[in-house]
Amino acid sequence: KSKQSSLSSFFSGA
Amino acid sequence: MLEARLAQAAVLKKTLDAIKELVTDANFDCSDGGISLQAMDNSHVALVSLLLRADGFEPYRCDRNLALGINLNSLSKVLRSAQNEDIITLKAADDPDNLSLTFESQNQDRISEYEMKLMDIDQEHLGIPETAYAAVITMPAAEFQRICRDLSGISESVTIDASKDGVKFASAGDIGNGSVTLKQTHNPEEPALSTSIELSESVTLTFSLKYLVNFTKATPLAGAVTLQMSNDVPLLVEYKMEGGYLRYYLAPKIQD
Repeated sequence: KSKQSSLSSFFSGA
Repeated sequence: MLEARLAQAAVLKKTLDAIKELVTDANFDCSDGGISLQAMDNSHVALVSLLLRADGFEPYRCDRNLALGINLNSLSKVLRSAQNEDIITLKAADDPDNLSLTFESQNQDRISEYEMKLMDIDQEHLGIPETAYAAVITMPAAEFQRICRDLSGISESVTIDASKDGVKFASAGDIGNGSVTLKQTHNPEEPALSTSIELSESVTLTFSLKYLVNFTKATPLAGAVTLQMSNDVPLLVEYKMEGGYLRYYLAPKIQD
């Protein structure tokens, strides 16, 4: 089962 | 003040069509380098980054940096009044309440003038790290659109697997599964119809097709699309156009 990640985990300030 | 004259209204119309479903309100940041926009969708899964360089306008003048807060749906409504071949001029004063848009027909026998109210948008600018991607895939934009559309009939997700053998788009859902594999091709007559795969290591990532299908609304802007991927980082989908680019970032689905 896969889960949608958020851009906030990758980009600063997100 | 800002004054920017664009020879073809079609560029702005198509750009709006390509972003207005992902983003509702956004700041158009105007500087002497051109007009840019960076905005995330509500769910913080996708990000749009647009650049219309100053040299894509003739003339272009921006004395000091301005953030034009715009409701994209409203701008889209106003742009509906412009013919594709019209010349568009955007004008805004320093500290503006309104954006003025003028549409002139090619032979200048019709001039339409609109004013659009601006809004205050408190928007953070995200730091997107410079990334040397492990896989850079360039393919016909129409091909990418077709693959995303076809696989969205099978599943909500697609796994993109870039290896030396090619790039494979695979989906599995309730009704069954499907995949499309593209090999590297070379079409010197029509570079936009070629597929190229530059790879420093194999990459496998899974994405929501709902967002990818949305990104492909940019297909009318460019003949080719470039997908840039590294394991465990967001996908970058780029449509290069004359005088700028439209980039989308999409966070991957990860194993729970």
